[in-house]
Amino acid sequence: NVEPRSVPVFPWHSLVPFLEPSQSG
Amino acid sequence: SSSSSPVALPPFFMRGSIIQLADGELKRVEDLKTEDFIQSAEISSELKIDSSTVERIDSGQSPNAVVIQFSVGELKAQVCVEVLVEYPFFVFGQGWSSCCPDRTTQLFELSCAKLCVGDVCVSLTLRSLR
Repeated sequence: NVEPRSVPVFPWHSLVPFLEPSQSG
Repeated sequence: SSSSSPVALPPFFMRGSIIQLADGELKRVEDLKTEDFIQSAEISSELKIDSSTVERIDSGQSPNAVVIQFSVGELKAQVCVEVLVEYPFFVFGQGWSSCCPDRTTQLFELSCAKLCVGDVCVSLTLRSLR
């Protein structure tokens, strides 16, 4: 018997870099 | 034990990782398309997709690191990030790309193109930015 394993689910936005422009000018 | 690598590699780039889109749909990381990011951001009340063009790729502080300079959004704001060479970015209309695709494939089993100057990557900003 194989016990069911919980598979991690990642939110889509964790794959995308958060590039915040520095506020200059 | 500690290491001096600039950024720890996240687990979700591993081939087969399950990714949940904003509408609840589940996809494998290797099956994601440009529309998945665009549609998810449209649903999101806080996040907005920006187009970030690769302007420069330079060596980083450590041998496995690179500094990538992006031109972000309509305002073309200059933003630099330091990442490991195998760190994948999603290029519009192309898919996963990294500075060292061989290494990305080796470590994550994720098919990757070579990230080049001029590539336009998917990035996020906050909708509520002033």
